[in-house]
Amino acid sequence: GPIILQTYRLIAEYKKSSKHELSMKAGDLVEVVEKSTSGWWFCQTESHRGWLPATYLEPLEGPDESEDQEPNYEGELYQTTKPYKAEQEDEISLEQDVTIEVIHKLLDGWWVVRKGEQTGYYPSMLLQKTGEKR
Amino acid sequence: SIREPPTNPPPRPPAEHRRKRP
Repeated sequence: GPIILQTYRLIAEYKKSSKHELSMKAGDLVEVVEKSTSGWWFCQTESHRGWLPATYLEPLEGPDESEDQEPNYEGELYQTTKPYKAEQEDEISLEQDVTIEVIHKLLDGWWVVRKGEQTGYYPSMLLQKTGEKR
Repeated sequence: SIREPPTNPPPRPPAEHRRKRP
């Protein structure tokens, strides 16, 4: 049968920052083809295909909380594959090859991680499970 | 390829849509 794709709405204007992204206006509708754990979602309109940040998309059919994983306060061990410097006060700055605990894997690609007493958002694409090869 | 996601982290939500501190 036909593949039914979910429709999402842009919550704000988004201007592409690399070649294969889409630029869209607030209120535009897109179909989501693939949800990458990086938080970049592959989307299509009638005339274009490309990547959009999940943080700018909301489901047309009301909140889709069933897809959000629950936090795991015990934490799951990951390590950073690249350094990242916090740009917002709720993010965490870490160097490369630092072991941290992931306590909430969010679909938008910003995971809540814990390092000692510190907690904050970190890009999931800069994390890998400890012990796994890059 | 167009099907490779961008290599930079996606932006945080627009300011008015940001979640509260974890």
